[in-house]
Amino acid sequence: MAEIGKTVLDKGWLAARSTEVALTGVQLTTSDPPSIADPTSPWMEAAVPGTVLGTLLKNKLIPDPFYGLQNEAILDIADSGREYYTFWFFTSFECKLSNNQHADLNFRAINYSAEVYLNGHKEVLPKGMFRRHSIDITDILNPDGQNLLAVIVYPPDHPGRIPPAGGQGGDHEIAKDVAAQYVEGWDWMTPIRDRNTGIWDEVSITVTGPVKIVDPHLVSSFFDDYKRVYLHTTTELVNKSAWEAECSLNIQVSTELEGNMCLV
Amino acid sequence: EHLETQKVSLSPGAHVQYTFPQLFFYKPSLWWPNGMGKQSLYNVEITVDVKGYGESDMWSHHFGFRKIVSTIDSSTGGRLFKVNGQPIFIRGGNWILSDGLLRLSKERYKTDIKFHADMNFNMMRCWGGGLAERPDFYYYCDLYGLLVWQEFWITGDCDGRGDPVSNPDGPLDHELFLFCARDTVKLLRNHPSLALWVGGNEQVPPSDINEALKNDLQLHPYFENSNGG
Repeated sequence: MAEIGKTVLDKGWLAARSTEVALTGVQLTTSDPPSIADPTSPWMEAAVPGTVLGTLLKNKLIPDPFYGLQNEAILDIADSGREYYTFWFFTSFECKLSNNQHADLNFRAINYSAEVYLNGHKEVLPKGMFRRHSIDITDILNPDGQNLLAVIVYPPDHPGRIPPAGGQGGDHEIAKDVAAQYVEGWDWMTPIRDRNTGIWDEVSITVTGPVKIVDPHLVSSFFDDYKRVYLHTTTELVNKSAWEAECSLNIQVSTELEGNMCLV
Repeated sequence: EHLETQKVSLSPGAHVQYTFPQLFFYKPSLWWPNGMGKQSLYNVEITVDVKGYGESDMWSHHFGFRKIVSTIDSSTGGRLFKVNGQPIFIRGGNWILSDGLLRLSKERYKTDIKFHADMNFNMMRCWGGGLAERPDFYYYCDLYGLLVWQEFWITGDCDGRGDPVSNPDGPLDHELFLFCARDTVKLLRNHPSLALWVGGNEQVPPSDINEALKNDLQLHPYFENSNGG
């Protein structure tokens, strides 16, 4: 039985430039998982969460863009084309559910769009740098608990071209997407050559029973000069099972005193 | 007084929104910005147990009781803030992001934000051309008492001004912008340091986006009446 709760996937990620990977996402997550054992392999250790440039710097394949004029030596996406910074990311994880358990694969943020392959199953993730993605993977986890995950990440649709004179936000093309605009350069920042393409925030697996808590909202209200205070709580609940769920919903508010004692 | 259990029955496959009865507190410790008092935080934990199964899910978040009100000063056009009824002189730092390769670790956030608190700042302004900052950023702002002014992804330079003059109509996909904005609000809304959502930098978003944001983010009428509302 898998433990209820969240497991962050932030170790053991590999990455490779998509133009150097001949296999499909289905092959990578079924018959041909990548490995870095072979020195000629295009795969390398990845920085996840992070960006493609972060992964390339981690493997010393680019100079550090923030020293001297070294950013000038890094190929800009306007010159290389988007496929140059379109990268595969791969990892494996263990998760074995028991009856009535459900699992989600969560990406807290990806820049800019992606396709996810898990054990040969494909899921296309919609665009947008500032949105969470959650995929119900309950039915596509491997029975033996060993799971192979590959994600191909595409840069912003409109990375833009940096004018010779630079300037605030370059040629402003990036503003056509819902993504950070600073990456085209400003008077205080050099252009970011990959436009921050990558799995740039937390990846996690969350395991629940039949009922899941989603996006609670906590608000307080105050009366009588802050003597009388109320906590208002609203939450979404999802019954993932095929039968009526009789629930006990609990909310507890505690203050941590010294020595891990709680006031309830 | 700080524990509530409710019986809820969910039909198969249901996706519902449930509101707890409000929890009463008498003179709880309030959360204050840096320099005005203690950043008192409570731990709120929600669990759901299902009959015949056991604990099905658990969610927890730290929470600070505080009331932030801001108004426009008609004489100066500036925005005046009050926290828990007390006016506050804002000493803010402009914030883009911590690292251009998005190496955004907890340690990095903790160091950056404590540095701003040590400089006696009491606000961080997340600029429209940067990021919707992450839960870890907000967690340390909660901890160190830094109010956060979070802009959405519109800048004067890229969205209507600049040189050459750029396109004022924002991103190609307005619905995507609003989807991202709403999802970002859900991600960050429980942080006591979150003081203000702003449409963009030096520019008003396209009218449909702006109207939708203002509508979505308006204060619920119920809370108009609580102290200093």
